[in-house]
Amino acid sequence: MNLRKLELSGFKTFARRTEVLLPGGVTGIVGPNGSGKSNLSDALRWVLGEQSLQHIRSKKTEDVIYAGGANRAPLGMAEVTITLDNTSGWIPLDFSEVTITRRAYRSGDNEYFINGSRVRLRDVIDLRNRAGFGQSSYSVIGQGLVDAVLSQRPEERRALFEEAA
Amino acid sequence: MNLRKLELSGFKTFARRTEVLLPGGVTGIVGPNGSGKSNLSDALRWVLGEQSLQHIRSKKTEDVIYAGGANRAPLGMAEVTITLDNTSGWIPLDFSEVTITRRAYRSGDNEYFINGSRVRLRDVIDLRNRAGFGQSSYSVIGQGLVDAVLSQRPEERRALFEEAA
Amino acid sequence: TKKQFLDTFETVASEFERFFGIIFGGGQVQMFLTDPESINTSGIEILAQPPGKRLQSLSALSGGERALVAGALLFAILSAKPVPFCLLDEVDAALDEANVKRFCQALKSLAQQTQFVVITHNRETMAIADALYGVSMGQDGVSKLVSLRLPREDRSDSAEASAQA
Amino acid sequence: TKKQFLDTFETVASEFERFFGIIFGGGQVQMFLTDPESINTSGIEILAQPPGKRLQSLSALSGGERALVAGALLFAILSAKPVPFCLLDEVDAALDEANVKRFCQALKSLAQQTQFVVITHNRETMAIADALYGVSMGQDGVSKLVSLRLPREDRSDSAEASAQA
Ligand SMILES: Nc1ncnc2c1ncn2[C@@H]1O[C@H](COP(=O)(O)OP(=O)(O)OP(=O)(O)O)[C@@H](O)[C@H]1O
Ligand SMILES: Nc1ncnc2c1ncn2[C@@H]1O[C@H](COP(=O)(O)OP(=O)(O)OP(=O)(O)O)[C@@H](O)[C@H]1O
Ligand SMILES: [Mg+2]
Ligand SMILES: [Mg+2]
Repeated sequence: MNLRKLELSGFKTFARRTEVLLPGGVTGIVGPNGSGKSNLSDALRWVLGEQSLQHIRSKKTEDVIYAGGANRAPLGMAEVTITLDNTSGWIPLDFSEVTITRRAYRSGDNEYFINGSRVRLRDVIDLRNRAGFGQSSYSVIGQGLVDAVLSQRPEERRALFEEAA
Repeated sequence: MNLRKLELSGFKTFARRTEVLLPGGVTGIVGPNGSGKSNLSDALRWVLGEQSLQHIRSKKTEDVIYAGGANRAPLGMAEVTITLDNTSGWIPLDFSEVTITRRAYRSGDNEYFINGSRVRLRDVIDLRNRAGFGQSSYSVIGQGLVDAVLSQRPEERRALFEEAA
Repeated sequence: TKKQFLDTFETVASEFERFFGIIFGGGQVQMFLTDPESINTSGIEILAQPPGKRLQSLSALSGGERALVAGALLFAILSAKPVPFCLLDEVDAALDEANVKRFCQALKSLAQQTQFVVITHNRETMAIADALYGVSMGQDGVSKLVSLRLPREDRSDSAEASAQA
Repeated sequence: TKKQFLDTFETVASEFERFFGIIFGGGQVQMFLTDPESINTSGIEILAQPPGKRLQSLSALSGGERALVAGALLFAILSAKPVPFCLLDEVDAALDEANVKRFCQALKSLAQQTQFVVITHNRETMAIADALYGVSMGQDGVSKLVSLRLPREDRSDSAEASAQA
């Protein structure tokens, strides 16, 4: 088992602190249109260092912070933490559990943490690469993007393989 | 009731002559993936004079002619006929029933017929305009195109209204 | 002409509000000209507020919410400028069960003036169809059409026929 | 390096054949380099032959068939180059019931080595999930997460707990 849990607070529609436990095997997520399912997928991409705002359906950094609703004020910060199970040692760190945290403020600043200590984005990307789940675009397939895997022209399809190679 | 029936022969996967009766109200079409449902939608666009090959998922004229399958030879011609109920006189012709037919041959030639007599494409387009169902792009919404209605930039959305105006 | 365009725009905008309310079960939608001074070239902007949420641009909505807004706009145009028939190919694919029901309710309300052909995999949508066809694919790559449900006025004949059988 | 790319390509191509067979229940798929002389820049072409049909390019396939081919390719890459986790957001939206079942069967076969998070509206897909979460939206535009089904090893605890209650 690799992911243990995902914790969100102030990220898009997850204004309240929310914890998603991720057991091994297949975890299903269901719910009505607009309830926040794809926001969970954005949170997973984001906490792992996603730099393209377009990939998380945003135009500016603050778009990920809960923007308020009927009778509820906007928040000032978004935070997502992912907890990885490292008992098998697939991540080259001396911990049996590794957490990665990302925060964003209305100022546009981002902060990153690994096991609670402040790090730079470069450290998160480096950790991912050393653990073998680098920039792989096939670990999160967003809504409506299934066709994108195929519809590229033959030269573009190559990029998918170079990542995997 | 405006459409009475759609008849296909040799059009895409409808190699055998097939008749679809269209009563008033709502007609539903169901079936497995790849069974030929969207080919019916292409047939409706095509018989009404559609000139953009892309809109009927084709690259050349002959792509609409049944191209053969396991143990079945390709055909030489595709033909679709639409029968319109004109008892209310919405089409300015002296018939209580109006048929429009389109044929395509492997040579790339197209033929058009109204009530069995050979006409030009211009006559079919003219008939549609006089009957009030001109080039309207909102009478056939293809698969996956719902978003296209919205995702255009504001200046492109205008075209939808100009058609309706 | 300018006046025609403005009249159509006003009618569609108010029908859009109405259908948005039916399909979302509340909330509101605003449609306006980006540049009302120059009607001939102005774009059209749309802001949507699903129930309980803030007013936002279309790009912030979820996949299903976008399909619902597109549906409401389509129905508004059909109501303002009716066409004799309309074919919809899997426009309900992204919708959850509650939204499909409301979507179908709106569709049914237009089926008096416009004849609909609806391609779907959704049970709720099949249920509202007056007549239903199934398309299947043979071993040879050829489509076959089967009538699954006859329209009401034909049903009593066949029901009688099978009762006597 | 060249050798690595070719090795990955060969492995993915043969896994692609295998998963295509599972997901389509027959037929075949071919994946090859458009320009094998210059491996560094060559594109990748894919031809698919669903059961009973002829070999064709991807653009000729139906919406559901394309989603199935994309799924088979994704599973082939995951099998050739496993990643620790994979999130799929409504990749089953265009599929009919029989294809969803085969798609899920293929997914389940990879769930030993890769942890999956699957967002879906589809009952068949929900059925194969080990753990299931429901996301709902409150009146204030805030998402709430509810556990609908606990993973097997936790289930006996809660089942015992509710039996004693
Ligand atoms: N000229 C042709 N001759 C034979 N087969 C054709 C021709 N043109 C298209 N096809 C076949 O038609 C099939 C696609 O049919 P269609 O798009 O209507 O499926 P569908 O029922 O809409 O499926 P889905 O539910 O996945 O959208 C493809 O498998 C394609 O090979
Ligand atoms: N920063 C934010 N603050 C508040 N709400 C937000 C924010 N960003 C996005 N949203 C809301 O999130 C909603 C979209 O959620 P999401 O895309 O996760 O829905 P979904 O459950 O995937 O629905 P579907 O089944 O239609 O795909 C939109 O209504 C949007 O307004
Ligand atoms: Mg979504
Ligand atoms: Mg289709």
